[in-house]
Amino acid sequence: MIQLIDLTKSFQMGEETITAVNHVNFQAEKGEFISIVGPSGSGKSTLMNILGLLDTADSGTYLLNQEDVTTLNDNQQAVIRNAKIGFVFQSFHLLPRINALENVMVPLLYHGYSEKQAKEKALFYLDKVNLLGREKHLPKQLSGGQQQRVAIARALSCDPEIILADEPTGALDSKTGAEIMELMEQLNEGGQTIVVITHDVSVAKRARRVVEMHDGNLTEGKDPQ
Amino acid sequence: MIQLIDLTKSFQMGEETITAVNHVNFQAEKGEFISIVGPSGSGKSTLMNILGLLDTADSGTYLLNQEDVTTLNDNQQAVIRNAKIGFVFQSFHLLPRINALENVMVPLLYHGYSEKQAKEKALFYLDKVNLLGREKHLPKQLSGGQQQRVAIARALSCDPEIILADEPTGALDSKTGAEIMELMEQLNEGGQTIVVITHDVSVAKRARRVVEMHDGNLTEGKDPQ
Ligand SMILES: Nc1ncnc2c1ncn2[C@@H]1O[C@H](COP(=O)(O)OP(=O)(O)OP(=O)(O)O)[C@@H](O)[C@H]1O
Ligand SMILES: Nc1ncnc2c1ncn2[C@@H]1O[C@H](COP(=O)(O)OP(=O)(O)OP(=O)(O)O)[C@@H](O)[C@H]1O
Ligand SMILES: [Mg+2]
Ligand SMILES: [Mg+2]
Repeated sequence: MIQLIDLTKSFQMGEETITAVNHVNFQAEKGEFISIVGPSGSGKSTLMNILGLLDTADSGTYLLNQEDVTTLNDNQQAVIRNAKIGFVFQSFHLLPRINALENVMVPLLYHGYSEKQAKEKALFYLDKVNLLGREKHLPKQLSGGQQQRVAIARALSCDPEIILADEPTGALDSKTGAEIMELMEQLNEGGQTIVVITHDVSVAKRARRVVEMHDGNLTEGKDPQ
Repeated sequence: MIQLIDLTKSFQMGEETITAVNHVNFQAEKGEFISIVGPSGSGKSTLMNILGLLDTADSGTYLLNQEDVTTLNDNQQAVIRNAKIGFVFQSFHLLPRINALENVMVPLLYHGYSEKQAKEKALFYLDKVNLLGREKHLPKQLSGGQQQRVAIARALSCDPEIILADEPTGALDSKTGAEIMELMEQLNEGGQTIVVITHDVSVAKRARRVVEMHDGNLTEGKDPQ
């Protein structure tokens, strides 16, 4: 369902070229649960942004359900992204002037749910991440880990085919983090494809497959178990 | 050197009162290395903001080097904070329009260092957190863990008496995180007082003392070793 072929992405800093993703080959079948691990700065988020159609590779091919999505323009990327992908950002990117509930409702309304249905579904997922009682808070009125959980609820609320989560437990204590990963496992058992970037070994082990990034290069990792 | 006596801080949300810090008593001697642990939403960052003179308690007393700093106004807080405290924020708070090097230089220039001395000292600390080669990048041109390390370098660069670090390794892989904690240990051996909020057990164990927060209440934890 996801296929990256010889994918490269670089950033130009004056004279210097930084190759964040270096001729990467990667395949994910529908329903897989994959962890991406690797040192800080190794290219994980850059890779995930390309997978999530938030960024475009410089060369190589990205096939999504066998459709070539490598060179779509912004609007085309947005259409597919909104239809198929739920993204948990490393820095959350919550809308600062609306509350937690409204933040989770945004993609639902965009998907055509009524205000009433969107509210119901948003509260369902806020409950799943243990945030009932905090839904009226603005992002700045939430703790770091609460903001992270709003970002997670928002990514999950439209039941996307593919969940891409960049460090989804980075701001959470181990118990709350484990609850989030159990939720992810349940969704995976229900058929959703999940790719998680993580620095946390206990999170990486939840996946059935681990891939590693080093200096932009991707290798299949050792068995997480 | 730090003494909190019966400290309380609440937030008002319409009808509801959220008591983030609940009658907390806490003492830290000069040169201690303390970890604060506890679940997401338990009040750790709120407590640290009060310690760092970024927020004011509703009741109780805060003595810093036996001086009552509880009810200082913003300017008075800023003077003491800039003189004595290095703060690593949970969400980094880098200035977005200047690069990594300039971000680390800001407090040094504020402290009266010349541009040349500030640059030298900033590069010294960027080297300590392994970021040489990235100093010309704007925050948005850095990975999550690189941004975190700029925030750490900035907090350390003025050799503050007290280092308050809110989840300083949250975005780092375990190897990079361990390097940061070794740096913290060295500074502690040099006499700096360090308080770290962390969700990472291996980080908490580096401290000689662990305190726990639950629903705004602080208790002395079990021995980290
Ligand atoms: N817009 C940009 N311009 C220049 N360099 C960039 C840009 N974005 C990322 N980089 C560089 O590309 C490399 C990979 O960044 P990326 O964010 O993918 O790393 P990461 O593996 O997610 O790291 P972390 O674990 O710290 O989040 C880093 O060295 C970073 O400095
Ligand atoms: N400005 C605010 N207005 C209302 N409630 C707030 C505000 N800031 C924090 N809170 C609430 O106070 C409680 C404590 O927040 P705090 O940020 O101190 O938690 P924390 O222990 O740092 O959590 P985390 O580990 O997730 O970062 C949370 O339940 C949060 O929702
Ligand atoms: Mg990243
Ligand atoms: Mg916090």
